[in-house]
Amino acid sequence: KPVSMNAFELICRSQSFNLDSLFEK
Amino acid sequence: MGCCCTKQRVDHKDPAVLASQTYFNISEIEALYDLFKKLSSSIIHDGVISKEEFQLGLFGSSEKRSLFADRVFQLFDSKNDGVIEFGEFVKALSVFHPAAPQAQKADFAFRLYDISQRGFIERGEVREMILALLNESDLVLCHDIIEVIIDKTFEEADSKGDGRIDPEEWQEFVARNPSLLLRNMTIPYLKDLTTQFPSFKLTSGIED
Repeated sequence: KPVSMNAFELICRSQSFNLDSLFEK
Repeated sequence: MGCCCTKQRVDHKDPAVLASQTYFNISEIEALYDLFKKLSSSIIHDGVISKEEFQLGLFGSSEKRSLFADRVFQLFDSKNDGVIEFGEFVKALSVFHPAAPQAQKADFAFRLYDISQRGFIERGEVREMILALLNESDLVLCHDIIEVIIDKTFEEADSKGDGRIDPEEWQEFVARNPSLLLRNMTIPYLKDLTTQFPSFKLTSGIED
């Protein structure tokens, strides 16, 4: 699957920077 | 100089001024101040968010290192003084508001991925981000696959074929598939802060 993605899609899908967690605690 | 800095800090904390500069209304900015106070006092009660406090808020650990968290922190810290003040916090979060324009979100994402901050994204930076992603997750990819992904990325985004992605190419690239490429650039919680977070008080003013 990852091979079918471009790097930025992979980064987004991996949730490498997901700021939602600032609001979840 | 001291007077100038003091005045700037006061202005940045004025909810009406911040409301005029962002996609938040005054009540939402006051709600955000409660979140800011929580984050900025999680390690040292000094009225600003340090990188360790930012990491603690993101990951539940001040020790966890992340290339992407570092870059996001740097972009939030617009004055580049090593800490995030309230005004910087609100203005940066405004980009993640559901109402913020796609081009503004794309610009922030471009600056996030432009690790070397030279105004374009090159193969080396993309490789560094993929390696960071692998290091920070359970995903395992061999060297050849990583190169295939980088090739695919530049085939799709580098329309001028000069081996680097400039801001114009980036905006066009993102516009072709915003739902995939900007999915991390919107925080749904920001849409209606004051009802999503009833624990946030609608206070009369933002204290020092």
